[in-house]
Formats: sequence, structure tokens, C-alpha cells
Amino acid sequence: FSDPASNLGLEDIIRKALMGNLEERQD
Amino acid sequence: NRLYLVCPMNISPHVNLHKTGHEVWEEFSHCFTPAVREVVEFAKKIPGFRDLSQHDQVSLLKAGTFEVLVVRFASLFNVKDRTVTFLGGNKYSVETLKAMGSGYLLNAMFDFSEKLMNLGLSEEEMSLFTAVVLVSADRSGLENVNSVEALQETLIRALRSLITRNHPNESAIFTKLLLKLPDLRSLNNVHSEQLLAFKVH
Repeated sequence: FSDPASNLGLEDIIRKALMGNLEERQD
Repeated sequence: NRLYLVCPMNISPHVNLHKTGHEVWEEFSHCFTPAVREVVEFAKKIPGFRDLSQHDQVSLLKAGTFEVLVVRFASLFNVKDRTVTFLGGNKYSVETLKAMGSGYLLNAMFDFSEKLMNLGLSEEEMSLFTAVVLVSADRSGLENVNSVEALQETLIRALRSLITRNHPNESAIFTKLLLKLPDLRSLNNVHSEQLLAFKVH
């Protein structure tokens, strides 16, 4: 990985939280 | 052969050597993911943030989440006791953490936390400052820099007016707060370097 944010999977977490992903919320 | 993950977002700095690299990372992600989600929920409530393009919202959050977390969790760094409380609830002394390999970043975090806490901001002031921190994050990769700058300007103006109203005799507080922004950027850079250097085999 060259990008620390990618390393943490940050973009994925952020996108899901921004969209208010129902499944994620139930987690 | 010991391995440590010295980040207070973790339950504990000790890494179980019987776990695979993937399991270690997975466990750590269970710790910081809720904190990242909280940052996103906070961002959604910043007036004007949701008006930015989705791409720019994600870019700002990617660049600024660490800086926001540093502000939100400044109280985990107890300057008086020289301890750091991890999310698992245990406190670790600076000496213990240094023996685990943490160095410059730990000192810099203590320094930042001490100065921020000394300003004695109210919850409302801290919240507005945190919003300024987020929209002041690194601009690279933004689609519409002008919109972000306009939002930043609005929030900074609101922060100045709130601070001036609450602390009429302490005009330096606002300046000190703005000077925290480059401090946060430096902490972010050092943290990124350490994150890149961290490898779980």
C-alpha cells in the first residue's frame, strides 16, 4: 500500500457511513 | 519477537503473536471503524458539508479523519499522569509505551493535547473547531476547491465570533486555535509515515 488511508480501508468505511448503509448500521 | 501496535484506538498495544497478520489487522479495524463512523456522522451535521460533492466529502474525510480523531481523543493523553488510555480502558505510562517503540509521535501528541486542553474550550467551541479542522484537511484530489474554501471561511468566521463572544478578554485563543491546524497536519504526516512503515507479516 502506498496510501495510509487505503491501508486502513478508510475510504470504504467512509463511503458506507456517508451513504448510511443499512447493513453497516446494523453491525 | 514481540509486536506492538501502539495506537490508543486499539484495545491494547500488545499484539497476539498467535494471530495471523490478517487477524491482527481485522481486530484493529474493529476498534477504529466505529471511531471513523462517528467522524462521518459528525461531518454530516456540519452545515454546508453535505452540499459538497460526494467525491469532495470522501476526500476531506479521508484526509482529515486522523486530525479530527486527534482532537476528539486528546483527553486520552493525560499530561499530568504521563499516561495514555487505550480504548480497552487500560492506561499505559509513557515509559512503557516508549519501551514498546513509540517515540517522536507520542511526545508530539502529548504536546498537542496539553496545549489544546489548556485552552479550556467549551463543548460547543470544541465542536466548531473540529469542524474547521475537517474542512481544513489536505486539499489534494478535491474536485471543487472553491466550495471547500468557502465553507472553511464560513466556519472560521463562526468560530472567531463564538470565541470572541465567550472569551472577550482572551483574544489570543482564536489565534492559538488556528495555529493548531498546521500542528495537526504535521502529526498527520508523521502518523502516515508510521502507518506505512507498519507491516504485519
